[in-house]
Amino acid sequence: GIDCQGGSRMCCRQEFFVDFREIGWHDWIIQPEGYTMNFCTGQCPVHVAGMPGIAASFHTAVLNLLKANTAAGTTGGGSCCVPTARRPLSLLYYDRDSNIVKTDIPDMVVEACGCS
Amino acid sequence: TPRADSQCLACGKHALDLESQRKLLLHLAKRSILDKLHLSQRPTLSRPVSRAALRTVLQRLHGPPQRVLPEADRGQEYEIISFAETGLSNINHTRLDFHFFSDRTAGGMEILQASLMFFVQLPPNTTWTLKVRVFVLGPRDASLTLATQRLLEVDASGWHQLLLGSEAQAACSQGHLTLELVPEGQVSQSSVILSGAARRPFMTARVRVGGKHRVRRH
Repeated sequence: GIDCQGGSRMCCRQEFFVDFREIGWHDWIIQPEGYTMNFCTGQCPVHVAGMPGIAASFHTAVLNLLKANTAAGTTGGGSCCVPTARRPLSLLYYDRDSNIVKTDIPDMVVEACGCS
Repeated sequence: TPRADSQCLACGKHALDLESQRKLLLHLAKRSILDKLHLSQRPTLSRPVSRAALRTVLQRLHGPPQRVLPEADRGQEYEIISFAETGLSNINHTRLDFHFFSDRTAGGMEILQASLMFFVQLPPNTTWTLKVRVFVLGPRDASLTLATQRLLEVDASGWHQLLLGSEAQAACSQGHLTLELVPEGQVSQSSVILSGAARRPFMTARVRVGGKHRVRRH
């Protein structure tokens, strides 16, 4: 996957960190201090559709160039920039009864993006 | 998700201004965490835990690694540390009340394992027998019923761990558990079970939400 940089408009992963102190949640969430959420943004032209991680290999790149040359238009077509890898978020927090709870919430942190 | 006009929201064509985008993302982040924790809103702390108690508990919990279930067999699992309320204790017995969060129990909570940790202060070279009684709420009213009891020999001062059985696990699943620790025989000048800030009895539980109703896929 590609991380968003500068003015790139292609599908990429944008980093986004939620600071629990800033949103007033630091009193009930003991650890971590924030949530590295991240999200996917950008365009998915036809020639990169169906390629999680964008350029999988030389052969798929050639095939997709062929697809692009025969397809009409360069954007849209139902392909979306979506998470292709995610990891869990571990939380240690107080519940309403002041019990301390530790859990791993699956699929919370976006690690990589690609075109669907 | 592609929109009706076959454009997807992530493509950047319908970009919001930076501040609106930030507000939206913060809202999504909060909603996502609360939903995944089965909480309707952020908890408001009614009984704050002292830093000393928290430090002690976390130091006590470096046990052996637990068996990891295959991904397909796992619901979302929680490890819960619940501090005991000891308000109705006296010298002759220590009563421990544990409460569990109702939002989670409403979703069906399966206790996989639960154990009690408590600190005992004994005179040197003595052995005490403790009777541990497990009480559960009656089926029709709020009265407590004795579910089971067992004897435990304690021969040294310090932290002790007691693995709780199915009756106690069932009570936890229903949101409330009461235990009584009664020293047998000898009369003491003060309680042998200590409950000061750093020695507050607590329970650890491993919990799976919605596990009872999961259908195993072959």
